Amino acid sequence: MNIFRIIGDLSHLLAIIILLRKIWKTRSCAGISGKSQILFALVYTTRYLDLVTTYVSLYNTVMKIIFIAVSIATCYLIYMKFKATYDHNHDTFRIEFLLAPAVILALLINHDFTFLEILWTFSIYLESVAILPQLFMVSKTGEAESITSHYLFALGSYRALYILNWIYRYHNEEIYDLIAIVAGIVQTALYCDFFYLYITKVLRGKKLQLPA
Amino acid sequence: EGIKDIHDEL
Repeated sequence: MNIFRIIGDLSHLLAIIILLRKIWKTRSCAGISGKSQILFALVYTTRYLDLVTTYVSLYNTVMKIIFIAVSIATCYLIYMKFKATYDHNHDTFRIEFLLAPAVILALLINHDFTFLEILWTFSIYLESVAILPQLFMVSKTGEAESITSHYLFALGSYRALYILNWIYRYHNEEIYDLIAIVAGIVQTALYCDFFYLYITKVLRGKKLQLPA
Repeated sequence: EGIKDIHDEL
């Protein structure tokens, strides 16, 4: 374990807690893409199936359970409890265009053609594009509440910090995982536009307005 | 070098 990964995991945990809390406190999921949340729930449930087969550490196990529980709870709030506030009209990204390539790529490029490994690979590929419906929704509505942009900043930072973790591990432990690294770079690249807007606008107290 | 055999990251 290294500082980059710890801060990355905590940033990730912060992001999903910010989102769950925002929806719960405001009793509304306005401006939140339910489709992205479904994709994230799928990412964690397919990636963390090894909870039952491999014990890495207490930290690893506890965090996996939290990520699965919080992502499912968030989907429940969006699609069940506060369904009336879900913004169907702006959450229109076709997620089948993300799921199909992730499945195909996982079957073609993987470390091992076993059930759990294919699911893990699918999860890695899917996670790299899972935020697209949310970013698409923000671009369609032309703006995002500041709490939503804090959520996106924390979520985007987590994988950016993981890239530093992978550099650290390559130099210090001489291990690397190209699938995770390439997907992580793609994932972080998707946030660059948002990071720019967040730093130049939100941190100066302005609302996040995307050029329509 | 060693590609990781188990996925020890989240």
